[in-house]
Amino acid sequence: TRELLRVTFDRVNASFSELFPTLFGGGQARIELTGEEILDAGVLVVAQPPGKKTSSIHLLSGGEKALSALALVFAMFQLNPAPFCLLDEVDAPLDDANTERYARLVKRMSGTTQFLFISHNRIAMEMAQQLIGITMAESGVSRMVSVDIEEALRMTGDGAREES
Amino acid sequence: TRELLRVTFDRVNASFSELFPTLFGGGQARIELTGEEILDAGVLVVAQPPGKKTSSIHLLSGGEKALSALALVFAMFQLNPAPFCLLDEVDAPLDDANTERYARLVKRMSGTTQFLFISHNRIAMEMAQQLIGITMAESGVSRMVSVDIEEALRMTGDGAREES
Amino acid sequence: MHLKSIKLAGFKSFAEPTVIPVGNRLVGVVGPNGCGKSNVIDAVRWVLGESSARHLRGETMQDVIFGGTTTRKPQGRASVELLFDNTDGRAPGQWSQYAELSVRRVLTRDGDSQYFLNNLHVRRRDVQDVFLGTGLGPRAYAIVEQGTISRIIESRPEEIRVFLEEAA
Amino acid sequence: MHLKSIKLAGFKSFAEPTVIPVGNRLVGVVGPNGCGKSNVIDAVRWVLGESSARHLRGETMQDVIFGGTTTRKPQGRASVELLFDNTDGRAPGQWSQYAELSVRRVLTRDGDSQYFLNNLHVRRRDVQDVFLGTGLGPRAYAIVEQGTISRIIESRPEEIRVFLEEAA
Ligand SMILES: Nc1ncnc2c1ncn2[C@@H]1O[C@H](COP(=O)(O)OP(=O)(O)OP(=O)(O)O)[C@@H](O)[C@H]1O
Ligand SMILES: Nc1ncnc2c1ncn2[C@@H]1O[C@H](COP(=O)(O)OP(=O)(O)OP(=O)(O)O)[C@@H](O)[C@H]1O
Ligand SMILES: [Mg+2]
Ligand SMILES: [Mg+2]
Repeated sequence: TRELLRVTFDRVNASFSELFPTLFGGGQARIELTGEEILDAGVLVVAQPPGKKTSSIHLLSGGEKALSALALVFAMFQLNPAPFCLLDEVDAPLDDANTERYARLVKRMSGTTQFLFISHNRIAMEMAQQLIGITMAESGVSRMVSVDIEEALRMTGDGAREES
Repeated sequence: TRELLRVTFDRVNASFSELFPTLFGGGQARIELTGEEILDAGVLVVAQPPGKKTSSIHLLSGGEKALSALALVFAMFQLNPAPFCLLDEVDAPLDDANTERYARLVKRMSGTTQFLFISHNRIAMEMAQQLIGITMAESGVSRMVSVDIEEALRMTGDGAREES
Repeated sequence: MHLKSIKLAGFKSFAEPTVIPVGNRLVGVVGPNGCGKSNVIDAVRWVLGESSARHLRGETMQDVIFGGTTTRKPQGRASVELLFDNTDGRAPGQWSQYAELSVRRVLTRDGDSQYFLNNLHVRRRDVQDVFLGTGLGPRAYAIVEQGTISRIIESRPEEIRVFLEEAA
Repeated sequence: MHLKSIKLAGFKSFAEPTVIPVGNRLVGVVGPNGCGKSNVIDAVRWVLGESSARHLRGETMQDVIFGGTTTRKPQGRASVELLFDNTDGRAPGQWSQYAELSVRRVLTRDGDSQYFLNNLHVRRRDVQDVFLGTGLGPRAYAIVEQGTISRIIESRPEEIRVFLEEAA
């Protein structure tokens, strides 16, 4: 299994190094092993957003950390695409330019993997082929309604403001 | 100091019970002591969003937790208003209807406390009397620019989308 | 193999039997705070074998059963079913021959928890074996819970390695 | 007593001396991901006496000094100053007589960290005493860091009590 781990590491590293600049619109990133012996070494993430010096992952901002983590999760997907992927408001820390790149990447990957994602950001909603609304018309009881993008925006608020 | 803690507990509880329905548009909440002896008891938070049964704070949703926490922090402010309050993207988990109520409350409290808040939500930005933009026109170097609401939206993305 | 629908009945805030069709490749779920969106993700993790109540934001496993509202009584049973389209035959072992695969879990208030594959009563282990090595499991990288996306890179190097092994 | 401005020089991504005027009661800070917004909050916590590098997202305290970019060299010194309007005389003790109160902290690469009140060299303890009991301190309830708002109610009962004692 040393062989298997070696191949896994190399392939995830290759994908991560490709997906990071796709999500950030530039920059570079890689993963490193903390020790010689792959069977008991840890994995370090090294990330360099565009125009910045390489720094410890901890100095990155909230949005930069979320985007780096997405690049790593999607790199693992490219290696071994699970039947589906569930994402719960992963775009909450992202500004619109980064949300735009995230949505474009998810759309591209949906060719091989099925995505079910929760979001209240208009840009992410627009990438969906199908939108499902959950409401609590009766307090405390969840129901499902099929919605289009206009209704979806009304449910999470953009519309709610116009009405109130 | 037993007396002081007792008074503090009662006043924060009174504020919390008043601010929770203000932020949620209904419901009720309180804090309870876990033991008889106030000097070594812990504090439990009991919250009931509108129309739901009282449940453990852990069953609440991401947005409901954030809003309950805001009610508690602001209750402490009403007891002892610090010279200023710094809020870093506390509205990220909130939908627009809740962000609207949060913004209204912050506006009301700004009579006694100065607020400096970070947000990329249009509704929160609109409550500001003054907007400060931070840019990295030169990669890796932060600079300050004074902005109006339109420029602010362009910086965090709404506008960025139109240009790209 | 891809997901066709998620059926919930008596699971958390889904008091009424609810079918969520997910036929497309890219499905967005929207709604106001507290309406039940993350409960759907919890339902999927629960059916795949999640055994820790704390990871489902509850104190005991019975916390996943509809607990009532100010106008409705608590229920006695929670059931969730995932329906997969398996026309590509990619489900492992004996399951590859079926065009459809149903994975179901049922829990009653007395604590009795049962798993079913195509209506056949099976062990939890059997459900986990179906998804072994695919990155899908109650806590694998294919399911990112609310507020946890950055944790994968903030964790210690040994923990990131565990994620990597899951992908192997 | 309210805040009039925050001055940063060589602190984190603020390579150039920068004055942020906060004259109003309600000030919003906006900008794209990674531009330096949370660094401003870190600067305020640092001046108020934060002594843990980890709480400032760094490994050593020198990580708060501008570390350079692909085109700029690292700097040797970080300095942050908070300027308060004290015309209401609410600053405690000897400071109540001044119409303005300046709180400043300076750190050099060799690790030398100094605090100043109205340009008078003081101990960290003196800065903390100015804000004692006001809910302002490096980790008090008046400063909510990014992603931590829900922690206050998810913490154990003993920890919530500590917050309450701060408000007393
Ligand atoms: N067993 C149960 N019975 C009834 N209601 C429950 C049960 N468990 C959880 N809930 C309710 O479900 C709600 C939380 O739902 P959920 O976390 O899915 O919301 P959400 O749509 O994800 O919201 P957000 O946008 O804030 O993240 C809570 O208000 C809680 O009271
Ligand atoms: N000592 C330092 N020298 C130079 N740059 C630094 C230093 N410390 C941190 N940074 C940079 O500051 C950036 C993070 O800034 P900050 O966390 O304030 O972003 P933000 O505006 O809050 O973004 P977000 O919207 O994503 O939360 C990182 O990219 C990091 O590289
Ligand atoms: Mg949720
Ligand atoms: Mg930030």
